[in-house]
Amino acid sequence: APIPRAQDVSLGVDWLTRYGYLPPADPSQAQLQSLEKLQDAIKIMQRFAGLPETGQMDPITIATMHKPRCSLPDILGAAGLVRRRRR
Amino acid sequence: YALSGSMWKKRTLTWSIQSFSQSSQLNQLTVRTLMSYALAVWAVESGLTFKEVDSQNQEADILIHFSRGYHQDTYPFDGPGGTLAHAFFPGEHPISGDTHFDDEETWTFGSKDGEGTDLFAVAVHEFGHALGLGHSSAPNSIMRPFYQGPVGDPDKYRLSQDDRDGLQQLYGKVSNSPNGKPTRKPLASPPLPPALPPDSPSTPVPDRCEGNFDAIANIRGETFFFKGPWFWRLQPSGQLVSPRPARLHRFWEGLPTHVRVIQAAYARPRDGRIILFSGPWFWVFQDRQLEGEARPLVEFGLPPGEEVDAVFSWPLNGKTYLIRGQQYWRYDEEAARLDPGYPRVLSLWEGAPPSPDDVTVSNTGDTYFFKGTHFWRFAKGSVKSESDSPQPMGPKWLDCPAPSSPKTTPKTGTCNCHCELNQ
Repeated sequence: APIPRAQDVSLGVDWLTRYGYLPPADPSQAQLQSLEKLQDAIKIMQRFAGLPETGQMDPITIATMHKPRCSLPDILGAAGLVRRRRR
Repeated sequence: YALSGSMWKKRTLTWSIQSFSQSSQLNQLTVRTLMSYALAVWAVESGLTFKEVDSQNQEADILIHFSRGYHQDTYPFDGPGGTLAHAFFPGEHPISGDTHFDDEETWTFGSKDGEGTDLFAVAVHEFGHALGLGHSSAPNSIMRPFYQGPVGDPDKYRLSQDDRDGLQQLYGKVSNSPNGKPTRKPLASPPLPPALPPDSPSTPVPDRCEGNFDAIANIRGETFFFKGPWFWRLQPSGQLVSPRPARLHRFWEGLPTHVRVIQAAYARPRDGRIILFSGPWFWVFQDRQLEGEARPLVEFGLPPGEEVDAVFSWPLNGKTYLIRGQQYWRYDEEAARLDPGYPRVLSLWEGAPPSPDDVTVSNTGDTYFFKGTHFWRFAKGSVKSESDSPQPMGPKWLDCPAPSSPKTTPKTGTCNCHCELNQ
């Protein structure tokens, strides 16, 4: 797979955080996001968007992140507030 | 479907529009009517009742705003494209249920997909949040987070099963009519106005993913892609303002209607004027307004009748380059004349394609030659194309998929082709 540009990874992390796929960075811990967690977050995003679950910032994933959308997060963070049901 | 975890405890909800769009082509009555229909979509499946109250009434459950940028909540808008709208889940807080639309979107009603953003479709989605639904990944759900385009006639639109299930989980089912379909309650709102006339039925909208642009220019940080009487805009963030192209003459005020193609364009560094070229003429714009009349290219010092394929200003030396076929001229903006010794052969730009569609300099200072569906990148200050050039334009610039066919690399260098009529 082509290596994504640093700009795309940066945009992706920002996007994944904004829409609830990654936890917000904790400044007190100054901890970097692990690659595994990032890939997991990308996979969940891809599943949600109906894309192939590659876990990579591939062009279709990047393009999807650029699509117009609602501002609200896809994954609601507050514990106990979300109940997902599947038919 | 996904539930937010909160719901309204009452079955009659009030709503009012607190602010209307300042720039939309939709009038206030149309906006009110579309909001009413969007709420009715949810009402008809749940038995909830929505009552519009006076816009001065700040106590309504659902307050609707058209806002720009930061607007005193945690979801600032970002101009055209990107985020379109949001709504707050039910609750006791004053902002609960409130629904905000980005005033900088091109809100439409009755237009085709790609022609702006359909206000009814987005309103239905947002009112789903205002009633307690989160985002859904179900393919047909209106609650999918991404804008999916228009959903058709508001009077005939019905929620998908996924959305109905989510809603009815919160508010229960409504008693159905004998034919199994819910009966829409009479609306207190006026009938829907006719859809706006189509933009221009005479000219088919081109597909940006096919490339072959007439001109491409970096204008104040945004990249403009011109094709026939249309153009697309790419924001500095890399986002298209809209997948639908804008009409040339609606934006560039004063451009004569007979000008159907822009062959080259650039922003003049010394005064920020924008110059559009077509045939042996050019036009000078201050912002969107034309200044003066059409002017001949001989003013640049080019031979009478000469045209240009590409024009760009190179930040390295502040000179303007005018390209035609396999040659180019260098223009000194300060001296307002061509530099001596030109035209020269384009091969000075090593690896550049002959007769490029256009050339532009990105915000990072790299120079890009465009031709067909490909681009050639020259690193900042370099006249040698990068080794990975050419690359397909679509994925990098235009939110298009990468070509599925094997990469065909257009040959660069000098061209010595003969084309016979019967071949």
